Amino acid sequence: MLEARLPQAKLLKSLLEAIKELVVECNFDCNDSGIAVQAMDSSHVALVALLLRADGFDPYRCDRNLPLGINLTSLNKILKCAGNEDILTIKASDDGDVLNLVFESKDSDRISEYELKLMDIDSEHLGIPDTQYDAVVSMSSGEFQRICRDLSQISDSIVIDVTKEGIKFSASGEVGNGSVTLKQSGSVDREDEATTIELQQAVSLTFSLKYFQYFTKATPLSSRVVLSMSNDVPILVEYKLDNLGYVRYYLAPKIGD
Amino acid sequence: SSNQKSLDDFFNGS
Repeated sequence: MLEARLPQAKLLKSLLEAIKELVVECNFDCNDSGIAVQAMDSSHVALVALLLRADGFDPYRCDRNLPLGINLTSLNKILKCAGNEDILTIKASDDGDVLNLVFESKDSDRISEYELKLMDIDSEHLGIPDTQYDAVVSMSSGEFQRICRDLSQISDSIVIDVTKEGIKFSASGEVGNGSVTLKQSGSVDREDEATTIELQQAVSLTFSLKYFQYFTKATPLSSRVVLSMSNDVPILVEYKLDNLGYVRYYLAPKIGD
Repeated sequence: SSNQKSLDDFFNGS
């Protein structure tokens, strides 16, 4: 059986926001080390990998591998019934076909209980190789979100060039073109705003902006985002969750003219 | 315009 408690329902709400534009239904794979999700979008262009470690919950109990097949639209409906500050407990029995969700107000004078019907989902699990990336850029997640939003005015594609001087995002479309360059900084006063670049080799990659805009739904989960890139391979976009795990997105590049 | 690759071209299924 699974029993896992989070001090604030807001976290699960935010996680759901971060994946529900990409994926309609997926397995939440629960075991004694935590809860993991790996799912691709329907076009197999993007993949989301989510890890919530057991020690990020208090308490956490799961004695065997338990895949919980969840329709995210349905889960979203139920989570709308939770207050952001509610204590959230999820429970599932080994052979059950429902997920129990309990929302408890902080002063415990209101307890609501919901059951979400689970489903059987055949998920294909992709083996993602450990990769040494040529360029690893850590930057403000809010800045990344703004750049994606701004350049989506210009084009549905974005070109990312990383050199030792900085990272340049550019777009070219019918109205004209635009670019934003962030220099390796710099902002010693505001660590959250700094851009740091680890570079083995310069990279230049083109991606669909639509997917980046889905990824930036994870912005509320972390003040930082890490972009890991090598030429001609999928980008890894990672948001680390404080003391809990991560949300990682992979996006295949666009290639050729 | 450019061609969108699929993740299946990079990662192995199981």
